Amino acid sequence: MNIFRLSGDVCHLVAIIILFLKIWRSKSCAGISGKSQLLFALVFTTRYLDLFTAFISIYNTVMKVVFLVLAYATVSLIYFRFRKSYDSESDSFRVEFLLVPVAGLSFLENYSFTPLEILWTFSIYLESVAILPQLFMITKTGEAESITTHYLFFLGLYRTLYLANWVWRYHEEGFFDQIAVVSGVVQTIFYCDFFYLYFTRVLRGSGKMTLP
Amino acid sequence: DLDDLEKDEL
Repeated sequence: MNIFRLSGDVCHLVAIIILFLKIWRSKSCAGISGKSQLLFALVFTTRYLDLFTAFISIYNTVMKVVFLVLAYATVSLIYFRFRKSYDSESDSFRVEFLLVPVAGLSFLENYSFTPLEILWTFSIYLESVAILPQLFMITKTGEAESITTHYLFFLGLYRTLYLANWVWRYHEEGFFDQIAVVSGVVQTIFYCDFFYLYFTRVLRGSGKMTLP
Repeated sequence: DLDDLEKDEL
């Protein structure tokens, strides 16, 4: 465990809590892509199956449970409690175009051909594209509430810190998890465009982020 | 190979 990894996990937790509280307090999920939240819940479900098979640390177990609970709670807010405010019209990204290639690739490129390992690999590949429906929805509506952009900022920061964590672990321990690193780099690249807009528009105090 | 690597990352 190193500071990059720990701060990355904290940013991830902050992002998830920001989104949950935004929906809960505004009693609305307008501008939020339910599909991305479903994909994240699937990522956690397929990745954290080892909750039942391997104990790593209290921290590891607690964080996995918290992420799973918050992910499913957020999905239930979007699709059940505040479903009237869910803008399914704008949340039109075809997730099958993500799920099929990701599933196929996880069978082709993995560390070992066992159910747990393939599901873990699936979750790694899926996480790198899970945010695309949300980013697509923002380009479609042409705007995002500032709180939504803060959610995306912390999510992108968590991924950037994980890259730093891998650089550190490679330097310190010679650790290199190729599947996680390649997939993580791809995922972080998707945030670059958003980061540019975030720093040039939202942080200039323009409140909403409106796309050109 | 990485299989025996403990997946300690979230």
